[in-house]
Amino acid sequence: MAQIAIIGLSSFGYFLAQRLSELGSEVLAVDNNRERIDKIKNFVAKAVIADATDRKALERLELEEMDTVVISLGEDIESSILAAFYLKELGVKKVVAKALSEDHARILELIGVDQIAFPERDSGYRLAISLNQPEIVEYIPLGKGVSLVEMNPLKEMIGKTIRELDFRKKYHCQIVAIRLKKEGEKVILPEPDFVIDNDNILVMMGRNEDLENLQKHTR
Amino acid sequence: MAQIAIIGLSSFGYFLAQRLSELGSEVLAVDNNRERIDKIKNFVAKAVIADATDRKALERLELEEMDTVVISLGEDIESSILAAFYLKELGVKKVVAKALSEDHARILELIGVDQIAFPERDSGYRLAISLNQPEIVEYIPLGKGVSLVEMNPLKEMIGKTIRELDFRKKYHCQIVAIRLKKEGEKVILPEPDFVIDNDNILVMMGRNEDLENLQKHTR
Ligand SMILES: Nc1ncnc2c1ncn2[C@@H]1O[C@H](COP(=O)(O)OP(=O)(O)OP(=O)(O)O)[C@@H](O)[C@H]1O
Ligand SMILES: Nc1ncnc2c1ncn2[C@@H]1O[C@H](COP(=O)(O)OP(=O)(O)OP(=O)(O)O)[C@@H](O)[C@H]1O
Repeated sequence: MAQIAIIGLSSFGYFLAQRLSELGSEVLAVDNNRERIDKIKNFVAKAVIADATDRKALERLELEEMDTVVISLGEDIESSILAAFYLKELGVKKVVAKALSEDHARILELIGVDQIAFPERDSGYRLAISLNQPEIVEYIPLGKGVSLVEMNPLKEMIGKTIRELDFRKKYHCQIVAIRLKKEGEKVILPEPDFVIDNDNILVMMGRNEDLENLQKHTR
Repeated sequence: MAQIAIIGLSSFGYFLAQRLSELGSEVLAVDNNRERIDKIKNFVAKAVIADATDRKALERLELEEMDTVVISLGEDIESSILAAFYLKELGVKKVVAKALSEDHARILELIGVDQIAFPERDSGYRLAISLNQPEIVEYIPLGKGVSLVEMNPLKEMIGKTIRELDFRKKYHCQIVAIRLKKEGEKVILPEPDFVIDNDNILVMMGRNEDLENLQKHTR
């Protein structure tokens, strides 16, 4: 099972620690605030009060044994930069750190953090896409210029089968699933002979430029 | 173009406002802190200093003309509950509110908020899945029990074509794309005769229970 340490029980850190424990990971929660440790200690394997900027305290926790250590400290960037620096020095294999700003994210990457978590920016960007184009029900960037988009069918698609539409050749995107609005947006994996209708939401995947071209058709 | 008002320039609200403007939406930013308004006013169509808990001030902004109003106020749940309540009373069509806790989210839904944004919880849950199972490169819940998962191929899949694997019937999941590790994780939409190899990351979609069964195979 995965062994994960979470340093800093911010809202993000707290949800992460709780969910990991539910999924079966062995979680060590670390925070310098007694109340937060008291709140989580019954939900995780181990909970320790410690100062993340105290190199000796980090050393005692033997974090290099962990699969991943997540730094989710709060308001000032200095504590998380120091903690990240010490963790990499102590030989921790994988360090994930929550960024408080884009400069903070870049500094963390420069000092060797393996992965950045930036909840506010990622959620803000994702919501922006679906608010900007309401025909897009959902938009999920998958990295490297590819995204998943959920959208209403174009007029020209209604009444045709997926095979007829020849999606991949014509639109350079792939329909990966269909949601049925009348059935509470239940998701189905459609056969090629599935007939598209007004009630469907198409779940599609493709390169961003191809998805954008597809949406230009809808206006 | 979409007309969106953002009330409260928290980190999430700020990124949202900026990204919406870049995408071509007409953004009205509202905050009671002059510094934050000064920081954003060159990036949005309009920026106003106002108190979101002042019903008259909200009324003057004519927010019922907006497609969506997003409430992204900070530390106390009271301000966002009041603001949400007033906005629905004033007839705003769609209200999205950022929740600070799960109780806060439930209260907001009870008073009529149309959509909840909860960056810390959503990112925390998403990271938990990929940390808990490192063979899962990425996990994206799509709602209603369906998710997108990126994972390394099972041993039994290597050397076979997608058609041979009969993915949909055998695993009840759909391979929607393949990432090529050697080419910087470039994404391709595979033909049915694509041969799976060690270098691939499979991007798959399916119901959560089916994806879980598939992962149980990988251990
Ligand atoms: N030096 C430190 N050592 C250990 N824990 C620390 C240290 N400094 C801060 N913390 C802890 O880190 C956590 C940061 O949470 P805080 O709520 O301030 O973060 P936040 O940036 O507001 O994030 P969120 O929006 O996710 O709640 C707190 O639980 C705090 O006690
Ligand atoms: N009554 C109010 N009217 C207008 N703006 C308000 C009011 N109360 C708070 N705000 C603004 O809401 C914003 C809240 O941001 P804050 O940084 O406190 O949020 P946060 O919960 O820490 O979120 P994040 O983690 O995304 O930064 C601030 O810009 C603040 O000025």
